[in-house]
Amino acid sequence: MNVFRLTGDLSHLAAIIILLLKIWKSRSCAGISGKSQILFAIVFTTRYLDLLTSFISLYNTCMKVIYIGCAYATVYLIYAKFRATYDGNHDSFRVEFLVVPVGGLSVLINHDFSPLEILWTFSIYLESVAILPQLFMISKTGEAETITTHYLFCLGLYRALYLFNWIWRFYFEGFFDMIAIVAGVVQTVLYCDFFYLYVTKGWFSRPYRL
Amino acid sequence: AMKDDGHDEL
Repeated sequence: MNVFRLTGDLSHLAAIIILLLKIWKSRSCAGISGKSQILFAIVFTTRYLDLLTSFISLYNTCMKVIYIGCAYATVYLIYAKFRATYDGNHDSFRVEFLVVPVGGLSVLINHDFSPLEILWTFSIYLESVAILPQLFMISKTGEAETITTHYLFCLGLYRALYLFNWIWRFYFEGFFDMIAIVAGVVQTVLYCDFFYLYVTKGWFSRPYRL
Repeated sequence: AMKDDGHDEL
């Protein structure tokens, strides 16, 4: 464990909690892409099946359980409890265009052709594009609530910090995972446009406009 | 790339 990975995980946890609390307290999921949240639930489910097979550490297990729990709770709030506030018209990204290529790629390029490893690879590839429906929805509505922008900032920051974690681990441990690194770079690059706006627009004053 | 007990990162 290193400072980049720990702050990355905490940034990820913050993003997940910010979104869950926002929907719960405002009793509304307006401006939130349910499709992205379903993709994240799939990402965690396929990546954390090793909860059933191997124990790495209490931290590892706790975080995985929290991530999976919050992801499904968020999907439940969007599609069940506050379904009336779900903006389906603007959440129109064709996720099959993400899931199918990612599924194919995970079968072709992986570290080991075993079910668990292919699912892990699928999860890594899917996570790198899972935010696209949300970014697409914001571009369609032309704005995002301030809280939503903080959610996206923390979410984007987490994988950027992981890039530094991988540099650290390569330098100090000689460890590197090319699949995770390449997908992590793609994932972080997708946020660049958003990061630029978040930093330059001084968002705290008005809603995010493209 | 894989540790013997799978992946140790979240």
